[in-house]
Amino acid sequence: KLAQRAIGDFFPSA
Amino acid sequence: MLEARLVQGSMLRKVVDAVKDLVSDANIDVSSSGFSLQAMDTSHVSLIAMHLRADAFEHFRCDRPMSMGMSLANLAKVLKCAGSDDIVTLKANDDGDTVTFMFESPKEDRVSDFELKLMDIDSEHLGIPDTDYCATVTMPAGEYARICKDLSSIGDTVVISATKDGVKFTTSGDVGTANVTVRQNTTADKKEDQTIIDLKEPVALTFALRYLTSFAKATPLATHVTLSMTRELPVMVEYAIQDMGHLRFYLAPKIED
Repeated sequence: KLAQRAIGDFFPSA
Repeated sequence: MLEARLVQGSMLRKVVDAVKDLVSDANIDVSSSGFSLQAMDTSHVSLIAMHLRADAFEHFRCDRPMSMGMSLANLAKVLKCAGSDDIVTLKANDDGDTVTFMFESPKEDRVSDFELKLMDIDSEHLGIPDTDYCATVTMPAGEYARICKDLSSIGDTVVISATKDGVKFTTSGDVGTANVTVRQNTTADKKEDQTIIDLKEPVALTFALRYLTSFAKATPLATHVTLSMTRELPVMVEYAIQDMGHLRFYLAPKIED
Protein backbone atom coordinates (compact mmCIF):
# COMPACT_ATOMS: atom_id res chain seq x y z
CA LYS A 1 0.00 0.00 0.00
CA LEU A 2 1.33 3.45 -0.91
CA ALA A 3 1.77 5.97 1.89
CA GLN A 4 2.00 9.73 1.28
CA ARG A 5 5.23 10.99 2.78
CA ALA A 6 5.71 14.43 4.32
CA ILE A 7 8.06 16.92 2.68
CA GLY A 8 9.85 17.28 6.02
CA ASP A 9 10.92 13.62 5.72
CA PHE A 10 13.21 14.68 2.88
CA PHE A 11 14.19 18.27 3.69
CA PRO A 12 15.69 18.82 7.13
CA SER A 13 14.62 21.96 8.90
CA ALA A 14 17.39 24.53 8.50
CA MET B 1 14.00 50.90 4.73
CA LEU B 2 12.84 48.69 1.88
CA GLU B 3 12.00 50.18 -1.48
CA ALA B 4 11.65 47.97 -4.56
CA ARG B 5 10.26 48.99 -7.94
CA LEU B 6 9.19 46.22 -10.34
CA VAL B 7 8.35 47.37 -13.87
CA GLN B 8 6.60 44.08 -14.73
CA GLY B 9 4.38 44.24 -11.67
CA SER B 10 2.12 41.58 -13.17
CA MET B 11 4.77 38.94 -12.38
CA LEU B 12 4.19 39.48 -8.66
CA ARG B 13 0.46 38.92 -9.07
CA LYS B 14 1.01 35.74 -11.11
CA VAL B 15 3.33 34.35 -8.42
CA VAL B 16 0.87 35.06 -5.62
CA ASP B 17 -2.07 33.68 -7.61
CA ALA B 18 -0.02 30.51 -8.19
CA VAL B 19 0.62 29.85 -4.50
CA LYS B 20 -2.28 31.38 -2.58
CA ASP B 21 -4.39 28.20 -2.71
CA LEU B 22 -1.56 26.04 -1.35
CA VAL B 23 -0.27 28.36 1.38
CA SER B 24 -2.46 30.76 3.33
CA ASP B 25 0.09 32.83 5.24
CA ALA B 26 3.79 33.16 4.47
CA ASN B 27 6.86 35.19 5.26
CA ILE B 28 8.34 37.11 2.36
CA ASP B 29 12.03 37.46 3.19
CA VAL B 30 13.83 40.42 1.66
CA SER B 31 17.58 40.86 1.63
CA SER B 32 20.13 42.46 -0.69
CA SER B 33 19.76 39.40 -2.95
CA GLY B 34 16.07 40.04 -3.53
CA PHE B 35 12.74 38.55 -2.44
CA SER B 36 12.34 34.97 -1.24
CA LEU B 37 9.37 32.99 -0.09
CA GLN B 38 9.57 29.48 1.30
CA ALA B 39 6.54 27.77 2.74
CA MET B 40 4.97 24.35 3.14
CA ASP B 41 1.37 23.76 2.17
CA THR B 42 -1.05 23.25 5.03
CA SER B 43 -0.71 19.43 4.90
CA HIS B 44 3.14 19.60 4.87
CA VAL B 45 3.27 17.39 1.77
CA SER B 46 4.62 20.05 -0.58
CA LEU B 47 6.99 22.99 -0.33
CA ILE B 48 7.10 26.23 -2.31
CA ALA B 49 10.37 28.09 -2.85
CA MET B 50 10.21 31.37 -4.76
CA HIS B 51 13.06 33.76 -5.45
CA LEU B 52 12.93 37.09 -7.26
CA ARG B 53 16.43 38.53 -7.75
CA ALA B 54 17.20 42.11 -6.72
CA ASP B 55 18.41 42.88 -10.26
CA ALA B 56 14.89 42.16 -11.54
CA PHE B 57 13.85 45.44 -9.95
CA GLU B 58 14.39 48.78 -11.68
CA HIS B 59 15.17 50.20 -8.25
CA PHE B 60 16.00 48.09 -5.21
CA ARG B 61 16.96 49.34 -1.76
CA CYS B 62 17.04 47.07 1.27
CA ASP B 63 18.94 48.61 4.16
CA ARG B 64 18.76 45.45 6.23
CA PRO B 65 17.18 42.01 5.81
CA MET B 66 13.55 41.83 6.80
CA SER B 67 10.80 39.26 6.92
CA MET B 68 7.28 40.36 6.05
CA GLY B 69 4.52 38.05 7.26
CA MET B 70 1.46 38.27 5.06
CA SER B 71 -1.84 36.63 4.36
CA LEU B 72 -1.44 35.59 0.71
CA ALA B 73 -5.18 35.90 0.18
CA ASN B 74 -5.01 39.57 1.26
CA LEU B 75 -1.87 40.12 -0.82
CA ALA B 76 -3.70 38.66 -3.84
CA LYS B 77 -6.63 41.05 -3.22
CA VAL B 78 -4.25 44.03 -3.22
CA LEU B 79 -2.36 42.90 -6.34
CA LYS B 80 -5.68 42.35 -8.13
CA CYS B 81 -6.12 46.14 -7.91
CA ALA B 82 -3.04 46.69 -10.07
CA GLY B 83 -3.35 47.13 -13.81
CA SER B 84 -1.69 44.38 -15.82
CA ASP B 85 0.90 46.87 -17.15
CA ASP B 86 1.33 48.80 -13.91
CA ILE B 87 4.69 49.38 -12.29
CA VAL B 88 4.57 48.05 -8.73
CA THR B 89 6.65 49.59 -5.96
CA LEU B 90 6.88 48.03 -2.51
CA LYS B 91 7.85 50.14 0.49
CA ALA B 92 8.32 49.14 4.12
CA ASN B 93 10.03 50.67 7.12
CA ASP B 94 12.51 48.54 9.02
CA ASP B 95 10.51 48.54 12.20
CA GLY B 96 7.18 48.90 10.41
CA ASP B 97 4.21 46.62 10.77
CA THR B 98 2.80 47.50 7.36
CA VAL B 99 3.94 47.31 3.75
CA THR B 100 2.77 49.73 1.07
CA PHE B 101 2.18 48.81 -2.55
CA MET B 102 2.14 51.60 -5.10
CA PHE B 103 0.74 50.97 -8.58
CA GLU B 104 1.60 53.37 -11.39
CA SER B 105 0.02 53.11 -14.83
CA PRO B 106 2.52 53.16 -17.72
CA LYS B 107 1.37 56.66 -18.72
CA GLU B 108 1.71 57.72 -15.07
CA ASP B 109 -1.81 59.07 -15.34
CA ARG B 110 -3.03 56.86 -12.48
CA VAL B 111 -1.26 56.20 -9.22
CA SER B 112 -2.71 54.21 -6.33
CA ASP B 113 -1.31 52.92 -3.07
CA PHE B 114 -2.45 50.14 -0.79
CA GLU B 115 -1.19 49.56 2.72
CA LEU B 116 -1.23 45.99 4.00
CA LYS B 117 -0.89 45.04 7.65
CA LEU B 118 1.99 42.64 8.33
CA MET B 119 1.56 39.52 10.50
CA ASP B 120 3.83 37.59 12.82
CA ILE B 121 4.18 34.18 11.20
CA ASP B 122 6.53 31.65 12.71
CA SER B 123 7.37 29.48 9.74
CA GLU B 124 9.75 26.54 9.88
CA HIS B 125 12.51 27.00 7.35
CA LEU B 126 13.63 23.83 5.52
CA GLY B 127 17.02 23.17 3.97
CA ILE B 128 16.56 22.13 0.35
CA PRO B 129 19.53 19.93 -0.59
CA ASP B 130 21.07 20.33 -4.03
CA THR B 131 20.07 17.22 -5.94
CA ASP B 132 21.62 15.69 -9.03
CA TYR B 133 18.36 14.52 -10.62
CA CYS B 134 18.10 11.25 -12.62
CA ALA B 135 15.53 12.70 -14.99
CA THR B 136 14.71 16.25 -15.99
CA VAL B 137 11.81 17.04 -18.33
CA THR B 138 11.26 20.51 -19.75
CA MET B 139 7.87 20.73 -21.45
CA PRO B 140 5.30 23.34 -22.47
CA ALA B 141 3.61 24.58 -19.30
CA GLY B 142 0.21 24.32 -20.98
CA GLU B 143 0.84 20.66 -21.78
CA TYR B 144 1.67 19.89 -18.16
CA ALA B 145 -1.45 21.72 -16.96
CA ARG B 146 -3.58 19.76 -19.43
CA ILE B 147 -2.15 16.39 -18.38
CA CYS B 148 -2.85 17.20 -14.72
CA LYS B 149 -6.40 18.29 -15.53
CA ASP B 150 -7.16 15.32 -17.81
CA LEU B 151 -5.73 12.68 -15.45
CA SER B 152 -7.45 14.26 -12.42
CA SER B 153 -10.76 13.34 -14.03
CA ILE B 154 -9.73 9.66 -13.99
CA GLY B 155 -7.76 9.15 -10.77
CA ASP B 156 -6.18 10.90 -7.80
CA THR B 157 -2.72 9.31 -7.91
CA VAL B 158 -0.30 9.48 -10.83
CA VAL B 159 2.79 7.42 -11.61
CA ILE B 160 5.31 9.50 -13.54
CA SER B 161 7.76 7.24 -15.32
CA ALA B 162 10.72 8.66 -17.24
CA THR B 163 12.46 6.37 -19.69
CA LYS B 164 14.47 6.91 -22.88
CA ASP B 165 11.20 6.70 -24.85
CA GLY B 166 9.67 9.60 -23.00
CA VAL B 167 7.75 10.48 -19.85
CA LYS B 168 4.60 8.53 -19.10
CA PHE B 169 1.87 9.74 -16.73
CA THR B 170 -0.41 6.92 -15.55
CA THR B 171 -3.47 7.02 -13.36
CA SER B 172 -6.43 4.79 -12.64
CA GLY B 173 -9.68 5.03 -10.72
CA ASP B 174 -13.27 3.85 -10.76
CA VAL B 175 -13.68 5.29 -14.24
CA GLY B 176 -10.78 3.25 -15.59
CA THR B 177 -7.14 3.80 -16.52
CA ALA B 178 -5.32 6.58 -18.40
CA ASN B 179 -1.81 6.89 -19.81
CA VAL B 180 -0.29 10.02 -21.31
CA THR B 181 3.16 9.72 -22.85
CA VAL B 182 5.17 12.81 -23.69
CA ARG B 183 8.11 12.33 -26.02
CA GLN B 184 11.21 14.41 -26.62
CA ASN B 185 10.49 16.99 -29.32
CA THR B 186 13.42 19.24 -30.05
CA THR B 187 12.43 19.94 -33.65
CA ALA B 188 9.23 21.93 -33.04
CA ASP B 189 9.39 25.20 -35.01
CA LYS B 190 8.38 27.28 -32.00
CA LYS B 191 10.71 26.92 -29.00
CA GLU B 192 7.79 27.03 -26.61
CA ASP B 193 6.43 23.81 -28.15
CA GLN B 194 9.63 21.87 -27.49
CA THR B 195 9.93 19.06 -24.95
CA ILE B 196 13.40 18.18 -23.74
CA ILE B 197 14.12 15.07 -21.68
CA ASP B 198 17.47 14.66 -19.95
CA LEU B 199 17.64 11.10 -18.64
CA LYS B 200 20.57 9.86 -16.57
CA GLU B 201 18.67 6.75 -15.54
CA PRO B 202 15.03 5.66 -15.73
CA VAL B 203 12.92 6.67 -12.75
CA ALA B 204 9.28 6.19 -11.76
CA LEU B 205 7.57 7.93 -8.84
CA THR B 206 4.02 8.11 -7.52
CA PHE B 207 2.35 11.39 -6.51
CA ALA B 208 -0.99 12.79 -5.43
CA LEU B 209 -2.47 14.52 -8.48
CA ARG B 210 -4.18 17.30 -6.56
CA TYR B 211 -0.86 18.92 -5.64
CA LEU B 212 0.59 18.61 -9.16
CA THR B 213 -2.64 20.17 -10.44
CA SER B 214 -2.36 23.00 -7.93
CA PHE B 215 1.23 23.69 -9.08
CA ALA B 216 -0.16 24.22 -12.59
CA LYS B 217 -1.75 27.45 -11.36
CA ALA B 218 1.69 28.89 -12.12
CA THR B 219 1.17 28.26 -15.85
CA PRO B 220 0.59 31.98 -16.69
CA LEU B 221 4.13 32.68 -15.41
CA ALA B 222 6.13 30.82 -18.03
CA THR B 223 5.96 29.05 -21.40
CA HIS B 224 7.76 25.99 -19.95
CA VAL B 225 7.77 23.93 -16.80
CA THR B 226 10.62 21.64 -15.71
CA LEU B 227 9.99 18.43 -13.79
CA SER B 228 13.03 16.99 -12.02
CA MET B 229 12.93 13.52 -10.52
CA THR B 230 15.14 11.10 -8.64
CA ARG B 231 14.21 7.80 -7.01
CA GLU B 232 12.51 8.13 -3.62
CA LEU B 233 12.88 11.93 -3.52
CA PRO B 234 10.36 14.76 -3.95
CA VAL B 235 9.74 15.91 -7.51
CA MET B 236 10.70 19.50 -8.26
CA VAL B 237 8.25 21.36 -10.53
CA GLU B 238 9.92 24.62 -11.61
CA TYR B 239 8.63 27.68 -13.43
CA ALA B 240 11.08 30.41 -14.40
CA ILE B 241 9.95 33.94 -13.56
CA GLN B 242 11.24 35.35 -16.85
CA ASP B 243 14.92 36.02 -16.25
CA MET B 244 14.23 37.40 -12.78
CA GLY B 245 14.07 34.28 -10.70
CA HIS B 246 12.06 31.10 -10.19
CA LEU B 247 9.04 29.55 -8.55
CA ARG B 248 9.74 25.97 -7.44
CA PHE B 249 7.30 23.43 -6.03
CA TYR B 250 8.49 20.27 -4.29
CA LEU B 251 6.12 17.35 -3.73
CA ALA B 252 6.87 14.36 -1.53
CA PRO B 253 6.21 11.01 -3.26
CA LYS B 254 3.88 8.24 -2.16
CA ILE B 255 6.09 5.32 -1.16
CA GLU B 256 5.36 1.60 -0.46
CA ASP B 257 4.47 1.25 3.16
